[in-house]
Amino acid sequence: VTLPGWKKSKLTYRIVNHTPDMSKEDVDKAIQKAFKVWSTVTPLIFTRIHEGIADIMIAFGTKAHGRCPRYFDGPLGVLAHAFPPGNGFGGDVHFDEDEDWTTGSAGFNLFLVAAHEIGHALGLSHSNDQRALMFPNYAYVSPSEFPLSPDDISGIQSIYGSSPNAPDKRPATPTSPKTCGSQVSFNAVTTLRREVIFLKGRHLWRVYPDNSEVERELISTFWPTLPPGIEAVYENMKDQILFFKGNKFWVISGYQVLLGYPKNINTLGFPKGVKKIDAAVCNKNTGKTDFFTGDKYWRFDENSQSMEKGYPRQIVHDFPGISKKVDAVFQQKGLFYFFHGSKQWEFDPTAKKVVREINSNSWFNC
Amino acid sequence: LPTHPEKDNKDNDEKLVQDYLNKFYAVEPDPNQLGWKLNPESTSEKLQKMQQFFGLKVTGKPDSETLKMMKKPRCGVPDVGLYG
Repeated sequence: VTLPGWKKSKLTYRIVNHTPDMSKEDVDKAIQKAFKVWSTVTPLIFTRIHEGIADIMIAFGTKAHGRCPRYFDGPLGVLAHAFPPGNGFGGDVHFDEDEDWTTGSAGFNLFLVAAHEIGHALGLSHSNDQRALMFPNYAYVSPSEFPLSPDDISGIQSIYGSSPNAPDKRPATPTSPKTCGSQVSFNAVTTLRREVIFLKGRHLWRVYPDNSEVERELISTFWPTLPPGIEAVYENMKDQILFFKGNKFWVISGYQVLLGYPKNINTLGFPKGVKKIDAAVCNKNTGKTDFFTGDKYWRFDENSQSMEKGYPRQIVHDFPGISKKVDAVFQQKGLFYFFHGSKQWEFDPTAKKVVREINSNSWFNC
Repeated sequence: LPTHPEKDNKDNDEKLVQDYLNKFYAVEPDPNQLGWKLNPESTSEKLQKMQQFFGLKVTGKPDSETLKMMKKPRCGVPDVGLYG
């Protein structure tokens, strides 16, 4: 931290210009939401002004921009920078216009980068905790999740103290989706030996079906090099689990990510046109893995390590009753469990029919 | 002229390492330092600092893991020293 930080709790900010990558409203909303991250955990109040000099001046620029002593470097590399509290450049935040700024997971999410840079503008330096928002490298996390880690919160509160609001309004630790709500959905599910692992955003839940115990963890606790937002995962026949995000996949044995990963999914035999996998499951009885993407699926032979001929096929042809996009799927005691949104369908691959429809969180004994 | 891609790559990586360390691990001049600092931190020392920060194997050499980390998009604020 850079003490003493700002000597006042009411701070102004001004958005001097906008990026053409996004609508002005989206830029304004992203910046406002980024300030709200910090005002939630401190007594600070942020007010936007449209003219004159604000405490925190926010601008987009490229390479040598204005009188700023630090230059940008074109696409990728450095995305943005900011200055610690003070006069002149103090507190200012600059974004590299040569980047692709977005509201989602493509390019660079302006809300996430702005929240990081505003951390600097308030007096925080970088954290070496990979889960922290103040970690130097960019990492996309679902905007629905509260982006501050305990490390970020303790850092900012060591400068400004905590928020005067009732403690129940301040998430002492990053909130994560409640598993017993009515609209619970998951990004990916797999078995891992005798456990079932549910993944969503940056978190995972370990469920021991036999004794109905559930543990919630950050994915980075087990596998720090895995990105958040994993989209598909499955356990193969060799006691390994494979994680998929976008067109990349990682192979993990125990806690170790095998060397040389991530690899591109086309090394498994997918054509270039396949950009991501929605879900995957290895049928332990046949040694074949089904990859679900959109309304189709591919079958991969784990023994020959090659994609089977005659695929992709329509999911609904071979899995009657599984008619929606598959968010996640795993096998348990010979049955498949297909997830879409807050529902899951228990499917008997031998009888080729849906046995029953249940809630996604039925494994959590809510 | 015959190109030497592997040599070009090596030169690029060396430049990447230097730029990265100068940008993010150049220790700020100590305001109380009267004369010139006799032995500014060596590249290897800065590399070790960077590897320590990112939880990499501290070798002081630009191994592949270190280069991969340096190529990730990031914030332009230095990781050490005052970022003013």
